[in-house]
Amino acid sequence: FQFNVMCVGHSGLGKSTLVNTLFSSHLVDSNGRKNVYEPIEKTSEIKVSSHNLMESNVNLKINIIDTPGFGDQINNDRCWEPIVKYIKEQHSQYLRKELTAQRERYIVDNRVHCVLYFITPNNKGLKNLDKIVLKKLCDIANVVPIIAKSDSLTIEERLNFKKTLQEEFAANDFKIYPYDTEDLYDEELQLNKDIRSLIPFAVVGSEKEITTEKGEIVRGRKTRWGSINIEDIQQCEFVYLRDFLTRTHLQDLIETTASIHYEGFRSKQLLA
Amino acid sequence: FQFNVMCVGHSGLGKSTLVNTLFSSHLVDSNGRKNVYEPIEKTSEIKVSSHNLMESNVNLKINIIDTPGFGDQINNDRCWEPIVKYIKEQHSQYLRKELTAQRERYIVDNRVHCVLYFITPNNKGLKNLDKIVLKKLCDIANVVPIIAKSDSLTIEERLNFKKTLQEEFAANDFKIYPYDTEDLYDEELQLNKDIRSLIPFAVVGSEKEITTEKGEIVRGRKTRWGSINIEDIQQCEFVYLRDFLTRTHLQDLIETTASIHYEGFRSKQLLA
Ligand SMILES: Nc1nc2c(ncn2[C@@H]2O[C@H](COP(=O)(O)OP(=O)(O)O)[C@@H](O)[C@H]2O)c(=O)[nH]1
Ligand SMILES: Nc1nc2c(ncn2[C@@H]2O[C@H](COP(=O)(O)OP(=O)(O)O)[C@@H](O)[C@H]2O)c(=O)[nH]1
Repeated sequence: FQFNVMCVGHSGLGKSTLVNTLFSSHLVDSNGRKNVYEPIEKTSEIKVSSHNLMESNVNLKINIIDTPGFGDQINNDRCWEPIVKYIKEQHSQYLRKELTAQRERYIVDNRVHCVLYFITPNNKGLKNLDKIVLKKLCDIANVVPIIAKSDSLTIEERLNFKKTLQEEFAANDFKIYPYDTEDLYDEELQLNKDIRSLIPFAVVGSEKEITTEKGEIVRGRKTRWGSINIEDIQQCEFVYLRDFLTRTHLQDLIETTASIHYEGFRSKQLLA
Repeated sequence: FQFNVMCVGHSGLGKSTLVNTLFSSHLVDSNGRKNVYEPIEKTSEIKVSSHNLMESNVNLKINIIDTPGFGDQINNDRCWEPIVKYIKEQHSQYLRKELTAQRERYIVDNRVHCVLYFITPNNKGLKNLDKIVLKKLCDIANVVPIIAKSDSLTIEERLNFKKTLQEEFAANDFKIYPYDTEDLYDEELQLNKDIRSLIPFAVVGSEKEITTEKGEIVRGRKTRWGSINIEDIQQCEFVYLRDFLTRTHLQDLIETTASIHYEGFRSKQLLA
């Protein structure tokens, strides 16, 4: 099994923290600048890190694709181009391997199965950059939007913000994963509907263990004014996102990438 | 007395919330878009709202200068120009009034006395846009940087972030208010030194009253995982910022604008 996840969002939104928390081990180092004199990186370097994990008795190979510096410049015109190019590049490499005469029995699948898109918790809505990038990414890969650092929103603000975002997704006609296809059973259609009401997932990430007021040791964030347990579904939707990505929809994310995004790419290439 | 404060920062960083909290009354409405179909505003409209307040037995006229849409575009090149222009425009209007033959006994002072610069709490450092804008604004007005929404940082992250920012201010040679001039007494020099160790102020704003676990009614933010009382100096530095702006340095902010920034502008204009 190989699962390739791409993280897209401004730096400092907690991307590396969340990925390390989702797969319960320290996979990625945050790309912070080491000192104040270093210039801020340009987006062009897409970084991939590979990891082998045991996730419920299955040996899972995880590739984390990071897009450092996304949206951090003064002029972010076309900062999405290296990202779109990377995704299409994986499709075309797969196609090349598929078309070779002596092709291997098992082709390594480096196609991007899931794009986690991190939205700034500003309780206002999507920025112009978000709208353009989401439009482009939804057309070529499975995109799962999340509200980053959602502990900075109260529960009321979170509900209001989620509603605004869901309206914006509809207004901009983004094709957000999961897709309903004809071959789904009723329970699967219902599961997709439940998931859609959760999207964007309001998550909090943390690699640190804290002790709560009640003395439990949990993963969370501790401050003088209260501590948040990231695995408590009353406090954030981290557990829903983790189960969605690594349990209920892992298989489908990989298959949909092949059957919808790759096939779409392939027929365009071969017709061209 | 007239006091003119300008707020500069991305939308959604809590600018209107903080200003309304600082002057304990609802002065400004946040410039949120009313619905998802409205395009995001361009920076060009600088909005000024005037208010009369009683602050410790003194009738204070407060002008809040808002810069909606700052840094919210894809290409934010030169988005600081309307802001710099507005500040210089106030200086040149004052100069014109000062130079007229039949000048009024008391000239209305619309010069910008203080610029509150809102920094995103990303625990990484200043972005390229912050560096350019801070450099330009520090040359023409009193700039007071603050860490916005600092409840999204733990106390440890806050200390680390503040240290990084203070290093970046020094590395970029920003002239941040308060300034030490020769005529200050020792206690005033010490007060300025204490203030400088606090800058950027880590603040939290809230217009809502909440009831804490102990049953007190305070202004703060309440979530399922804890409530923050913005006036508790153990939890944030809102009180320090409020006292600094409306008590200890109010007079000096107005005078320094006249004696340092305006005189600098005036001599450049008259020599030109
Ligand atoms: N409030 C809050 N802070 C977070 C969360 N996740 C990460 N952080 C903090 O945000 C900062 C940046 O996180 P990082 O993962 O390096 O961001 P990246 O640049 O997007 O990879 C770190 O100081 C983290 O401790 C979260 O869910 N809530
Ligand atoms: N976590 C947190 N949220 C805040 C704070 N101040 C304001 N907010 C919330 O942030 C959102 C945007 O605030 P607003 O004042 O409208 O931002 P503006 O666009 O910069 O004027 C609102 O939902 C506020 O409730 C704060 O100090 N901490």
